[in-house]
Amino acid sequence: MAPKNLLSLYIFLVTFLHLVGVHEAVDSDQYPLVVSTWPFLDAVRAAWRAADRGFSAVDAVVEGCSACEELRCDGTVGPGGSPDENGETTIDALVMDGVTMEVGAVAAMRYVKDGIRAARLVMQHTKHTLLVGEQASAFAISMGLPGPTNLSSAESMAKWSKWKEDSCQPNFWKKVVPVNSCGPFHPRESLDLTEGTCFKAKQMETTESRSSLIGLHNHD
Amino acid sequence: TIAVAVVDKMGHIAVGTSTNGAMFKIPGRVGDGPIAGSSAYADDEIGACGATGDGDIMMRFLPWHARLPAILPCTFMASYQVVESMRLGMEPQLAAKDAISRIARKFPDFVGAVFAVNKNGVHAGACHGWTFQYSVRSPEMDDVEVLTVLP
Repeated sequence: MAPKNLLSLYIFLVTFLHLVGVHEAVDSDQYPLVVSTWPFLDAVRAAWRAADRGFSAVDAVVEGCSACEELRCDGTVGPGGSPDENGETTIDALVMDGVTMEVGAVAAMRYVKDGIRAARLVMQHTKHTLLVGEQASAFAISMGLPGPTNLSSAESMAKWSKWKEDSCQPNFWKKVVPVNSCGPFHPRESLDLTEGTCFKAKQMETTESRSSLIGLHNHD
Repeated sequence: TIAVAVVDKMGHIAVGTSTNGAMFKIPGRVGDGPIAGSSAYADDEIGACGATGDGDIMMRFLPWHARLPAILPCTFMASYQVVESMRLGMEPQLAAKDAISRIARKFPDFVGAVFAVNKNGVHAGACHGWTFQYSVRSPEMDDVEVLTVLP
């Protein structure tokens, strides 16, 4: 190849790479971007601030979710909400890195309020994906998160007390006895056989039960 | 529940969720919150999805079933499905609606919602059983904007 052609090729490559660089710079004008379920404005602001300061997407996600945990968004995030049948609050959280496809998560974590930070610790410091229950709590505390802490609040205990007064209704049990009061519950199948309860009626009970259980302030 | 997706200045994507689950759940119950692909999913090359709602239902749609459609048809994982639909060329709005409608076909009483966002920053939401709102903040906005999605 003649020197003149080489020079032309060089100029072409430099121009091309420059254009690619410009294109990327234009694209980056639309970032950072934060999208979140529900109008949790302060959580989105926290994630945005982190991303806008140049933190990674994972760090920004953790900042956003942490803000919601601290603020107890809608009572559905963080400590002090959604008591279980025993009145206890537990935390589920997950973080996923879309670059590496790494995931860290905790489920039914007791006594530790920092769910998303615990999830990130699972992702960063283990080769696992999901830790659950008291073992997740022990892991989180051993990795430096504060705890053990009682995750109940005055509000969650009041909701739980009211629910107990209302004979533990509604609840997530099906095909058990007793139906209209608190447990302990036992399977109803053996009774159905003797009483000849029709299968269709049982099916109705199953399909009717869900919509009353999940709502704007009670969801995953 | 909060599900958050962030595209950072490098264009890298991550998602996260945090929840204290369903009220008056049976002790030990875990919903879809900590399940990757159900409550949230992200792929840097495509985009991300976040979900909220009845986690007992949402986590029943398993991704390994989706990989074996001839053996176990009609099963998928909501957030995973949204991202995979976008990978196949669907716009976020169609991908979100498709995922929700697949669940609603099997569970008409289902209450839930998803948001989808692609790598170009296009976002959308879809819901069933309730009115859903999601929040967005991008460089052209002065503050967070809330969008309402009707079922």
